[in-house]
Amino acid sequence: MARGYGATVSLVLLGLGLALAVIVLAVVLSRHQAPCGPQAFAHAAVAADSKVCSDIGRAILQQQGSPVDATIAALVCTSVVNPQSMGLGGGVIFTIYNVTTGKVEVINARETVPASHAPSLLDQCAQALPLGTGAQWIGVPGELRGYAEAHRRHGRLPWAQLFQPTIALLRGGHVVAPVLSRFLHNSILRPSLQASTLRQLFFNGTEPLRPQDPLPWPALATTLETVATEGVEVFYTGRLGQMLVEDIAKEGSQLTLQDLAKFQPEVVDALEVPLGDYTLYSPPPPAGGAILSFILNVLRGFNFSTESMARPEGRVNVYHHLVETLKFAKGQRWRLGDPRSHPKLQNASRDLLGETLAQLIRQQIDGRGDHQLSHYSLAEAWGHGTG
Amino acid sequence: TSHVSVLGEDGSAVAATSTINTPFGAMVYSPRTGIILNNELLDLCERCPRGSGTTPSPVSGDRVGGAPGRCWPPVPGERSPSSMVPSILINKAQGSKLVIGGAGGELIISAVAQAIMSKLWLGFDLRAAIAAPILHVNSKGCVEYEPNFSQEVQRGLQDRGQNQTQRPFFLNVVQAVSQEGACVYAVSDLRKSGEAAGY
Repeated sequence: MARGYGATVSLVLLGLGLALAVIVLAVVLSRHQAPCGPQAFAHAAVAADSKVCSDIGRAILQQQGSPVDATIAALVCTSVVNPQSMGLGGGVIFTIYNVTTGKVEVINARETVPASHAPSLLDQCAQALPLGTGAQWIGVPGELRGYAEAHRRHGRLPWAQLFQPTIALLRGGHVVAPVLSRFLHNSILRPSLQASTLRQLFFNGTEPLRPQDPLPWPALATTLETVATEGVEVFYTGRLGQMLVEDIAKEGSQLTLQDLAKFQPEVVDALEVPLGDYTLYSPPPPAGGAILSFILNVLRGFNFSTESMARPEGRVNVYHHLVETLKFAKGQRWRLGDPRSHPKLQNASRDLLGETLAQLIRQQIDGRGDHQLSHYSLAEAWGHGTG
Repeated sequence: TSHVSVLGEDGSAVAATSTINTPFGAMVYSPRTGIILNNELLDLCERCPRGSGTTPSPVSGDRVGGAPGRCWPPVPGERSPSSMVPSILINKAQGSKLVIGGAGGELIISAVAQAIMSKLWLGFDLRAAIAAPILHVNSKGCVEYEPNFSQEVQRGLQDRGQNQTQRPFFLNVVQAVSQEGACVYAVSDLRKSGEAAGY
């Protein structure tokens, strides 16, 4: 009797043990083998415009950093790898989705117009384009206060940790990336670069640096170390800002420490537009989200699908509707003026988000692509193709 | 300009676009801080009629809203209009997301819109949606085609009366991360030799 009971208990325990082993195995395998194909990831990802910066962002995520932490680390890296594109002297816009609250917010830390600027600045547009070189075009940099605000609201790792990988990159024998070298050798950019103060950084004598050439940048490394340890106020109200203002004053800049001190990022709700099964969240004016929303909302109404692309005539039809929509969108760009500085534009972008305007535009799109520019509100020769 | 898309393990996401505006910004360098300065005020030129400056040139209202038609002088504290569109698309029912944005000045919106259209509606996977050559419409209503854009479609559009013109260079670059159920896909644009990373 007792033997029979013992055998039953053993069998039950064995069964439980086996079941537990199967569950553990399934959990382990699900974490290591995503059934999503070789190009997919199972957990998280970072897409920056260089491998080294995507890798830095991923490392931050793997250290339990938040997506905002990873983004800041990847951007700091990009300012070193692709300095032709962005950096601490620029501005940034974040769109952030918090899965816990379900909210999507925008932090706009794009540069602002300084208190003192050339009175007839915009009279110089035609001569200045396309490069726009010269201190008169400098806006108050917002990059670092943008990072700080994003980190304050959504950061998980210590601030300094986000800068360490890039500081190590700079201190460890940083070299010129092929993309940067391509820009340095560009025939349009090269003469202006050579005549500018950037020559000391990116030229070896009269020759622009080539891919894999050493790019010593100790001043930036020291700046990153200072910001990492002391925080961004050292730039906006402290000695780094003072040095920056003094340096660029020698090139005619009127930027002041007061301009830096006054800079504040703007935190707002993202624009929200339903697009069939999806909802699009994007940044409001003066950023371009309203125009993107308008374009996609108009296109959504044409119900394009894989089938639309199956035959040549269908492909032409899809792109014809796209072109026509882009023309109408171009005619609406005036709505992107900064509503805080121009109260008349307060609600100018609202129409772009609604179905009424989208429907009206769809009705005006036919098979012809030769309508007058006035058809699209493009009659005036507005704009200089910037943005 | 540069864009970063991030999707975290818990499903939170960030799309961030950063810029000093045109390549190397104002080409003004602060040697003691190592910082390169932006030329963002150049974007204010967008609101001025070509060939004139701050002199207003009123135009009558258009039929879909009424353009103000003025070239306002800059206001201290103002931010210039931007094509930057760091965006997040969420399909709550299917647990899908697309975190996307791009670089390339006025090409940003065209490039991002076409990547979204191709991914969401036309059956492209994320990599193909970003790699596909784009078209752009300039402020004169002319179509500009990225090199390798389908000749067949170009001819078809010409037959429909679309004017086309050459653009000297295309700097459009898109980065995106998508979540489709349990799978995460990430693509950095090969136009800038980018490469995404994940785990």
